[in-house]
Amino acid sequence: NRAAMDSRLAELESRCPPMPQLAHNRGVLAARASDWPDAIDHFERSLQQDRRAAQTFGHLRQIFEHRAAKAYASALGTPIDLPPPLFEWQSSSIENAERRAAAQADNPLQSISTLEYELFAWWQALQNSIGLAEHYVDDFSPVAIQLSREYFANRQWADMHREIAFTANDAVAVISDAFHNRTLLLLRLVGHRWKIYQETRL
Amino acid sequence: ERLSLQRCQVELDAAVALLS
Repeated sequence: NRAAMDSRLAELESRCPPMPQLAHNRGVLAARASDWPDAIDHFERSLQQDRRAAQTFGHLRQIFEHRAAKAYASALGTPIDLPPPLFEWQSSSIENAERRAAAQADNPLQSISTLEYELFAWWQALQNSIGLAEHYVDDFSPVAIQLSREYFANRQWADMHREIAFTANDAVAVISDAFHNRTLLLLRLVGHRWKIYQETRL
Repeated sequence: ERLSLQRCQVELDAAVALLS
């Protein structure tokens, strides 16, 4: 019974000294129910209490990769039956490994807020053309960039819905408006910036 | 009411045992 166990763990969280395992286990409860937003909140709270928690960090990465795979499949119209990742409980005796054990995802740039910032900067450049090409990889077609500018002209960022996910190396963003017009952006890190290398209307 | 660390560890492990 997820609700009862979550409530029990929540009570312990409020009455105990900081124990990252409590938030971690609430994350596992949510993740096993595929409640990704709740799971991410709990895992991130657990990490705030112990930055060394490689297992918790690995679970977060698994969620991002799982969602990215789903986003890819949905964007490309190829339904897949993707088994959810496995999530493990943490007892009180767990020894948290160095976060470097999850080295592949140990990248401060690989965060939703960083990508949101880049997408917003890209959006502003679309509207005023200043530095627009810098948001795309070097060999991206200037004609395609111009078409994108025309496509997004006179739209408001606040009206656009963003779905963001990460794979091991790339970021996937699906930008949509209220009329279900959707654009898939694939981005990769070039130096310290996310750059668009594929832009597809869905 | 605050709980001791030891009590919390016992409660945590009991929860994990139930969940596993």
